[in-house]
Amino acid sequence: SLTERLNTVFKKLRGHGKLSEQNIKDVLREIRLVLLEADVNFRVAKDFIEAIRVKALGKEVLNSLTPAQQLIKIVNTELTSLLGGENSQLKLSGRRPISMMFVGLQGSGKTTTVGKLAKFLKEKSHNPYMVPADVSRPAAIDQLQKLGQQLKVDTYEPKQDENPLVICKNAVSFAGVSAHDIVLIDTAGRLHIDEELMQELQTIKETILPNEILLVADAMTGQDAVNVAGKFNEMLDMDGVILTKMDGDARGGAALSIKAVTGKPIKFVGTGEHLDALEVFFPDRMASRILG
Amino acid sequence: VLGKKNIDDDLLEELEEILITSDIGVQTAFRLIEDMREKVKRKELDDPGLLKKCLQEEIMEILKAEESPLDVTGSVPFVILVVGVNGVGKTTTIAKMANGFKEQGKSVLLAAADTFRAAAIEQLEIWGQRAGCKVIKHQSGSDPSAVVFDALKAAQARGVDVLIVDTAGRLHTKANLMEELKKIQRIMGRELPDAPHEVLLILDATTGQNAISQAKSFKEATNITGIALTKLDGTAKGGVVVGISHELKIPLRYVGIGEGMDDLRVFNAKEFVEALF
Ligand SMILES: Nc1nc2c(ncn2[C@@H]2O[C@H](COP(=O)(O)OP(=O)(O)OP(=O)(O)O)[C@@H](O)[C@H]2O)c(=O)[nH]1
Ligand SMILES: Nc1nc2c(ncn2[C@@H]2O[C@H](COP(=O)(O)OP(=O)(O)OP(=O)(O)O)[C@@H](O)[C@H]2O)c(=O)[nH]1
Ligand SMILES: [Mg+2]
Ligand SMILES: [Mg+2]
Repeated sequence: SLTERLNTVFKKLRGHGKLSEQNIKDVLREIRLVLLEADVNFRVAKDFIEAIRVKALGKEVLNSLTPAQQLIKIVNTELTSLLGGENSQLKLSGRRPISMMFVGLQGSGKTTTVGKLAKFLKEKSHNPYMVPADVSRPAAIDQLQKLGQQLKVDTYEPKQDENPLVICKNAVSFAGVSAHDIVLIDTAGRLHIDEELMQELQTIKETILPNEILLVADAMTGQDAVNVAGKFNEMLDMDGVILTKMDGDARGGAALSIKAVTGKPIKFVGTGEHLDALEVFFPDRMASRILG
Repeated sequence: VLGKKNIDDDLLEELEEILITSDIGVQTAFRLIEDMREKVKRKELDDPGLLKKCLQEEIMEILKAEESPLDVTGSVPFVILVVGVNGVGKTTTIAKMANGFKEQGKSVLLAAADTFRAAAIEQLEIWGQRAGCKVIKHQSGSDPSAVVFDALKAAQARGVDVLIVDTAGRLHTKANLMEELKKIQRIMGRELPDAPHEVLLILDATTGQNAISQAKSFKEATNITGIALTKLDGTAKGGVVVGISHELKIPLRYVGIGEGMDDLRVFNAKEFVEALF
């Protein structure tokens, strides 16, 4: 853990009197390694270390009897504040029906997350309408419809050969005349470098003007998280992120990478395969997890 | 990186960044850079233009040792159990493999042993139709071991060349799900000694260091005999397989490079390393 590692480093520095610039350099390097091993992106980790360097060189640490503890407190506080912030609630205000788009890489957990959010909203007395706009993956529409049956949540039935844009338009108009206040749109997984498919999302956005565009990202994503999140944000200016599969043992450094590169809040985390496995995001818990 | 007159610390640091951002892992990256530093000290390497090539060769040595295409001729039926965490591409990879075997003139049977996830059976059925092979299935929610048992019986009765078993995604940290996998493996071995002949772990190239923990846990539970790395058509490099190869010595079978039935390649160490950086 970070505590053990910093304690070891500081032990070596004991009896050398005042901590030197080089001492702090070694300590900061140790913190950077912990972040990299937790899958925080290389550049993001570097920037983070720069951000805490000044605080690390402060009297709080250098004159402390327990410098390791002081430093860990600084790192934890800084990491928590970076991960957290405003706007982590869903935007539910606005003219009905409001819609939300779920986007992201293949297999990240979008369809399952749409189901989870439908359950979440239904339990808050909303009347959600799920829209299966993935026409490419085999049985994707079937998958969302089955979740709809499980949850007793109405789900749009695409006609034969209806493309994603038409599905979204028709679903939103139907929701408008059928007392559904929130439309949840499940989209096909796609690569951030697939220009045509990224353009498809942009067109859907411009057509139905969703309240929320949420990037569904896998908590075990590695260094590539900055590329994926950066590109999705550049194309869609998303509103937030949902980090899935947090019930695994991935340290989740991708959370910091994504937040650092997009500035967008992580709103929820997926914590299991069942439809009740959705939790509000806690930045302090995420910070401790990343630091190990 | 090129255009420098000698190999200095700046250059090595630049390479360290390239390695780490490929998900090769901090410890592996440091060790490789240290090896390069040693070579420079011993005057075995002084041309910055050759540094990249030298690194690639060292990584290639690690991967070449595990470059081992899957040979399904050793048994009839040859049984492949496909496992991995959620969403990595198990079902799609099975479709690609089935298609490949069919193109080689082999008969293939699929087993829909993911009885948990919504529409998992339907998804495999559609792929089965496209690849031209039958799918053994039960009701959703039934015991996966029962599906596997029936599939094995059917494969033997029909004299099928290859049986590929699709399982539900499962996090390696869930003991009960790993137990379910062990049970599937036991049932297979009881019905057909030596089955499964291949336990193929599917890893997602976008996954970071957790892939190593996945490989270790699955290997412990079910003795993984092969790895397929998917989604290499994205921007992730899949560097995690270097550490996995070095530490766990598991054969690297395939790479997935897209969502279609033809988007599967036999693992090639040279191509992989050249794409790495
Ligand atoms: N353990 C766990 N599994 C999850 C979580 N969220 C989703 N999954 C699983 O991840 C797998 C992929 O989920 P999907 O919802 O099909 O993912 P997707 O993003 O819609 O996939 P594509 O549509 O193919 O891009 C399934 O096995 C889900 O059950 C989570 O929070 N924890
Ligand atoms: N771009 C790309 N997408 C892939 C590749 N392999 C699989 N996919 C996609 O990844 C998503 C998940 O694939 P599945 O085959 O359903 O994954 P799985 O491991 O069976 O998922 P679960 O059964 O839910 O655990 C689908 O959208 C696939 O089309 C690949 O090599 N490249
Ligand atoms: Mg989906
Ligand atoms: Mg599957």
